[in-house]
Amino acid sequence: SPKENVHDEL
Amino acid sequence: MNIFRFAGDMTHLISILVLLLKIYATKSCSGISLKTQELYALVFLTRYLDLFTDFISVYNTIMKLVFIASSLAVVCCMRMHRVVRRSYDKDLDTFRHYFLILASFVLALLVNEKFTFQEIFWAFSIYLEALAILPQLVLLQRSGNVDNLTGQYVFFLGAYRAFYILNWIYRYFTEQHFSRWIACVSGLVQTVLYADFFYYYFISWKNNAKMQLPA
Repeated sequence: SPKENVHDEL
Repeated sequence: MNIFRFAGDMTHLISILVLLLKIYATKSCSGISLKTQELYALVFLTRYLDLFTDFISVYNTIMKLVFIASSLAVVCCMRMHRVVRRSYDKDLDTFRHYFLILASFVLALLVNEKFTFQEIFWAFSIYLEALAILPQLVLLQRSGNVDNLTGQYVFFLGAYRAFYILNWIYRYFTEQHFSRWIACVSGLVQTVLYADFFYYYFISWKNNAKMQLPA
């Protein structure tokens, strides 16, 4: 399943 | 993390250091928009609400804390410091920044990744960051002259945006599920806002002259 977009940028 | 994202974070950090250096070394904040600085403080405070709920990396956490602390330090210094406050170009810094906050919040309510408290404020911070430079650019436009450190501050801030766009392009091609169009479109808008400034920055750099904006 596609990984959920987490806010990994600043 | 790729090299573009890292370069973006570093130029962002350098821009803040240049700003702090300018204020600390010259005891002056002339040419700096307090409104833009207040907007950035609001951007970081609302974006990093996830500081205590989602852990990404030590790097991310430290950078988030640095961005929050430094933006608050700049605002406090410009508002409270007896000497610095006197150099603030209050009469030139009249951009109605509340409209930017309102517009960003309405847009965040309408366009977000999920209708939750954190996601709405995340989207709000992304939209507001894209627009937050406007009071600063208007102030520079009005004062005409741009001192070296202020020019470098805005230059590094623009470089940060440019590197982030390269980072998204890189991630788009290297990651399977990379789709974050809210951040990408906002980042693009923000970079376009800098285009005019960059043009005059490079002209002054090429001619080795003090930067001047047309009236």
